[in-house]
Amino acid sequence: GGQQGNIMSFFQKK
Amino acid sequence: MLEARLEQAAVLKKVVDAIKDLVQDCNFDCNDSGIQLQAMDNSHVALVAMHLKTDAFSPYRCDRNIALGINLASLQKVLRAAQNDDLLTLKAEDAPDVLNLVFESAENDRIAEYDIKLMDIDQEHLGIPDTEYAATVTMPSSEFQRICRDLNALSESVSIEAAKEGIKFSCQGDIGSGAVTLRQNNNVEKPDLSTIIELNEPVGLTFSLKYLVNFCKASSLSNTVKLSLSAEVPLLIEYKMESGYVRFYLAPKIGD
Repeated sequence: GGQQGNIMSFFQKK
Repeated sequence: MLEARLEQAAVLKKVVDAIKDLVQDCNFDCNDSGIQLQAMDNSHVALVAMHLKTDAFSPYRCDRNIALGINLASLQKVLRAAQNDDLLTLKAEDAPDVLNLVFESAENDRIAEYDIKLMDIDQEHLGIPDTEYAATVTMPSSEFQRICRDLNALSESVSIEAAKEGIKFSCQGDIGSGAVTLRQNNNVEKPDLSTIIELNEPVGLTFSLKYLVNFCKASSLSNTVKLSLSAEVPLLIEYKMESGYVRFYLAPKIGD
């Protein structure tokens, strides 16, 4: 269950 | 230009095997710290970061920064032509169209030479902050692989709970549920078989097993794997090599 998080919401673009 | 020689072609073969199902095309960034790679999977759920430091190579020469845009399936095809213990030399010009690979076997004086066409890849680089994790667990990589495979037979997601006493992997599926707990244990005679837990605070998170099973393809890189967990940040899974690492980051499931 649970919605899959997006990695880009945790790490910022350089 | 780039000239980098690995004592064992197996190192690059294992790196490519570890990431090729996650990422199709990526830049190998060559500079004076070695060869690095950072790429996300198509769905932007996972990120892989690889670093082969200059120590991994002898010699290592890279005059200016070069990005080698490579299709990993193509690279794997070429690397199949190398024996594990062949010397492997990577060569490229400063603005290259191709990557040149030379496989040399010391035993029978065989020299094989291949060129792979390169591609322009416009890749976003993400800044990965230094994180103090709630829990860091070092365990045998084969054990982690087995647990992920076994639980994936029952469910598409796993809950990982790290506490002082041990780390628990559990899942629930249509046919039933399963759980595997590894107690903290320090094996003095065979350190690679230890399960070591460094805990700041207990933590429990849920992850997609599909990705974890995929990351476990890096198991041949190292006898041990390090899992770093904190609430609401991506899971870090690290396979250390002699002179470098492959790290996977996986976004947690949210709203459980």
